[in-house]
Amino acid sequence: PHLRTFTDRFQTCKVQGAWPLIDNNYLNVHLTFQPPVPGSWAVSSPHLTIIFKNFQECVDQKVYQAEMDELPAAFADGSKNGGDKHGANSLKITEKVSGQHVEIQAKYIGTTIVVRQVGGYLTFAVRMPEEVVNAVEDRDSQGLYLCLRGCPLNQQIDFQAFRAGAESPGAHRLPAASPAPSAPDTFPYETAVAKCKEKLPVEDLYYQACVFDLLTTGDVNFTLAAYYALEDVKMLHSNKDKLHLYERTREPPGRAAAAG
Amino acid sequence: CKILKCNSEFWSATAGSHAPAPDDAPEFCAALRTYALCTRRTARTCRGDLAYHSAVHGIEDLMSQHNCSKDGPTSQPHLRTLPPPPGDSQERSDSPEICHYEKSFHNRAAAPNYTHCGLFGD
Repeated sequence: PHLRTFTDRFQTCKVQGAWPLIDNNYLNVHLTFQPPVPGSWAVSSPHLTIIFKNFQECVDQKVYQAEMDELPAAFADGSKNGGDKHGANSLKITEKVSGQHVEIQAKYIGTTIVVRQVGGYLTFAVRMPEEVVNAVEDRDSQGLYLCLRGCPLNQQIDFQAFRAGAESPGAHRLPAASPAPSAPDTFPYETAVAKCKEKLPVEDLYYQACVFDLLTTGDVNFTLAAYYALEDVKMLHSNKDKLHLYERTREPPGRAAAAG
Repeated sequence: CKILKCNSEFWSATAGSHAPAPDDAPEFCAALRTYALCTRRTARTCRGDLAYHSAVHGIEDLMSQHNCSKDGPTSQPHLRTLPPPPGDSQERSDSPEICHYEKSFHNRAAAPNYTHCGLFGD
């Protein structure tokens, strides 16, 4: 998956098994990827688990679970709020679009979570106060979760290496060095670019991720996954100047022009 | 060395009282544990700083005075009571103050800093 961390780093990770997205005193979020079926080029669908920990007189512990074609509008116990405590309504689930878009408001920790199912894929986004992000018992051990530290270097896929190979005329296969599996021959590079530009006119990393996904999976639904991921950034990110992220070596068009 | 931030957070969490009423003891112990956690985080940068070492000793004294255990819940962000925002009819107006995180920032200079994380794709 493509990951944007709390520190606005953007990474594409090769993942299998269970990965902690968030792990602090109030909230635990993890994704479980089943290992890929031999011979396929993609991992099967992820399983998202969100645990809201017991919080004083506000909420009991609540678990939310989502997977492909299963985006419930309630917690695992069937409730839609924080339980029986006095402040139970400071935790609420709201279904925005049935089976496609759910929002969870955790007012007691100033946190908003958005879970979507787009095409055949789950997307996750969260807005959280820094104070809550850093509320871990022992930062050295618990700080290793994806949203805070990203994925390990040896698990990351390098867009630039991938694009260098994909742009060469006619060759839309991934360069041998790139670790990502290549899709069946269904998407010429130019077509992928055109499809992504329809929804993502700004050539930032969301656009790059879209092209990468179309070339490696041949599934045009990925255009929507990248589009809605950027929509969630617009809704949840507090710094509107940081909506678009660019590769380190590239300045945003405006800034490059200004720098002459 | 940010030991003074730990000190001020502790004072604001306990309204400066050293001798809590008996039924406030759990809250006081939770605030002390938060204070201890905060000083641990500053340990590396505050080594040698008198304010840091006196804070560490002070915490130990207060914890033994009030029979606070080292393990246990830490105190959550200290929240203030304000009338619930208009229009939020579902919100129970008597919901405890501690369940409205953002209100705790009305009385502090800075609003909370929010961060965002997102994941998408396969």
